[in-house]
Amino acid sequence: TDELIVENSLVKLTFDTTTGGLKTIEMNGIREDIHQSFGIYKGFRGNNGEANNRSSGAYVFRPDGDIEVLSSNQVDLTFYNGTRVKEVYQQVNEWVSQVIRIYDEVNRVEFEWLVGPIPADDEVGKEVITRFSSGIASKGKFYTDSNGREMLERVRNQRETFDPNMSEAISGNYYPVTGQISLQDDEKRITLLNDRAQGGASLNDGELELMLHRRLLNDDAFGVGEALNETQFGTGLIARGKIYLILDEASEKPKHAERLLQHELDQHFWKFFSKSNGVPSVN
Amino acid sequence: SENLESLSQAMGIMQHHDAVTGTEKQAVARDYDRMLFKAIVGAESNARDALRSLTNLTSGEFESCLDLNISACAFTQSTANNVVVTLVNPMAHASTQYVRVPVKNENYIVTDEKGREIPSEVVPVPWQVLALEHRSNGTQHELVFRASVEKVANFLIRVLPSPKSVVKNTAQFPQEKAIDE
Repeated sequence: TDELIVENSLVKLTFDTTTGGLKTIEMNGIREDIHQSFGIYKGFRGNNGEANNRSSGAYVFRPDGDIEVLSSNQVDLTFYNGTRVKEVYQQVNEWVSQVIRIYDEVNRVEFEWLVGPIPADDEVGKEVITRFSSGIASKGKFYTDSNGREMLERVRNQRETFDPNMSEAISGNYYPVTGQISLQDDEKRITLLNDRAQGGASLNDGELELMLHRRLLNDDAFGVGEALNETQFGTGLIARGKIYLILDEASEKPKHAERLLQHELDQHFWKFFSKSNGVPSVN
Repeated sequence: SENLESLSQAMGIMQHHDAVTGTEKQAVARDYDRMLFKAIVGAESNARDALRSLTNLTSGEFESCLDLNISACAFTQSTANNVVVTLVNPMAHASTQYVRVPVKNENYIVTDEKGREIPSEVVPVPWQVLALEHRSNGTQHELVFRASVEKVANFLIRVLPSPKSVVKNTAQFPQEKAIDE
């Protein structure tokens, strides 16, 4: 068939088997068309002589042109149908892949991404993002956490207290995301929770994106004095991490479940291993 | 106290904005790595002493696997014996979470402290995630089970001698490609 449906008692995912991409998500009694893609921003390379000639580097994100979307072509798809966990493996290209999983009785979707080594043979630095696109009419508004604490409202191309120069419209709309980023309309709300500090934005209504991995070939002259080009293994780093997605009804305040999940992500169980033929008891 | 002080100091240094955002020089990144690794390994002996006291496994190794996030664990890779995994919940309230332990492709049974079987399954780690061209790894599967933990809980992972029942539960799309392969 041209659709792969992956579901448990709480979550239903639909994939397009011809493109390999995610099509819809159903959970909490809500259904939404959500398309996920991966993309590359080419890092600007300048001589750092003037502000408009500054390179993209460790401190500054300056894309050279618009995004190049990776997943528009065929994505290889493999499905593992377990009883407690169901997993979909997506191979986007040689150095971008992902596992999408749902656990039984868990009300969220897990995206475990793997990016790298980012090729630099073409002498172009690359900044890799993932983007979730939906039909939610967010009207330019989205929300990011304040260093893990309260959620702050962000408005695209605006600042709260001054008129910004938005000549760099992509990076000018990026905000730090250390816990979660969300958007909503009157009915639906999408929240992405991450496992590390990342940059994030909503460049179009209904869209959320997160920066996953960067490899850049120039220093940005903001102090570090070297390019963000980690080559200690000869080829560049492989980064692996998780994003959790919750689709729920709209709410004026962050949901309890989202806040609880954020704590669980930061403070998951510590695991210790011992050899034993019997199970010890806790005193 | 020395071990805990060392971990406390390392964590303090990791609050620097360069460590949080990754804007440090590469040599500094390696130094942070060295410092944090040394501090964690030192504090593991405190955790071991505490867990030997908190459980009746007085000779338990209580080893950590610092590569769990990349589906690798030297302890479960090297041993063919039964393994106890002790879960510590750092939160101030009980929590239920799925646990993934890198294992060989064997037939396992997981039991809790009362000897009750906990439903579990062995899931293959996809080859692209294993990144085998970049690292060797003998644990190409993960044992997945759901654990409810108030503060500390033990689970026994027993290797069963019986052969694993062969169930084909993977499918590849598009189907034509799978047939070709």
